[in-house]
Amino acid sequence: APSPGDLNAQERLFLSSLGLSSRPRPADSRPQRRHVPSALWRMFRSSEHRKKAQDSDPCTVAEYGVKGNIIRYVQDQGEGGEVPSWNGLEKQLFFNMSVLQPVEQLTLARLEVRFHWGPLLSSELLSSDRGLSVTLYRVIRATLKGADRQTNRRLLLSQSVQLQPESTAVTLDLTSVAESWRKPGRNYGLVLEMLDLSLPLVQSSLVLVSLNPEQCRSRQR
Amino acid sequence: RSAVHLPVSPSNVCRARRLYIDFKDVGWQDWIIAPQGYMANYCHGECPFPLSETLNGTNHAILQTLVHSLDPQGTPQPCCVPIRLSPISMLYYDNNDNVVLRHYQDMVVDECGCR
Repeated sequence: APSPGDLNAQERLFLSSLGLSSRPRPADSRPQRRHVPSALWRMFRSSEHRKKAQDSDPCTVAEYGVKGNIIRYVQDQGEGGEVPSWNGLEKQLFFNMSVLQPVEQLTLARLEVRFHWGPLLSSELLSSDRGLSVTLYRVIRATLKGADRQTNRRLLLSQSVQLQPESTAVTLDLTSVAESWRKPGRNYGLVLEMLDLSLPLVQSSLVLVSLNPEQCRSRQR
Repeated sequence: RSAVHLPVSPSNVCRARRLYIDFKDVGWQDWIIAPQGYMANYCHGECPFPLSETLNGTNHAILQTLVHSLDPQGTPQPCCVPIRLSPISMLYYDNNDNVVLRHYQDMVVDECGCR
């Protein structure tokens, strides 16, 4: 029988081929077991179907139309919740890009911000034409206090979001921004400003699609 | 030297055998979200002389079986190995609690051959 040391070495070898440095900690040890996004479940099931039909290229993510073999829902690690700003609410967003291995080629980064009001959103507001005014900035230097904070931002998006009873979402292609975040000392995150309406619950994810060329050989070869 | 023909029953001939890998058996059920296991299969069996076309032998393997039949002690039979594999997708939590869907090539043995 193999010794525990042999088994550990074998496991490390296989985990490293999966792109993992060690065995991830068990789900039941996590403070909040992360919800699996329904879009990922759909992609997982459709990849199973395509595999059975043998018409899939495992190095292409058909749902996004880009090359890739890894899809990550990177969760927001921005500090604190929504805080009042001079004319609404402000939230810091931060996505840890070090989860990508250097060998991986980033082919898509898509920000998904979902606003939930739930029962807080009154029927009066819903029936009105009011929307939520959303502005997204990229922070280009460490966030400073006061007036400097405004000058250290670059506008990425400004739009009005129509109110929906359950939730509503904003998506934005951030591929080039996320690629620049991979360089050391370049990732200061984003700032999301919400004007006019108060108290939506904000959930943000950065969907990253990447290709590990070492693990994704072309079918033609 | 004359070739030695050893009888090989069809059940001993190189081919893919069923193997279901249950991630619970390797203690990975806590971080792999799906699938819980999959049909990985494996190759097993002999590569006897003469190699039939169904055994997908290379020219080298055909010659090796011939030499093996003449000198069973000095030259082994070719190996029964995977010649066609297919990918699977796995959904799991990484160490940063992100949910990851990853496509892995060469995880399922579809076909075996003598090489």
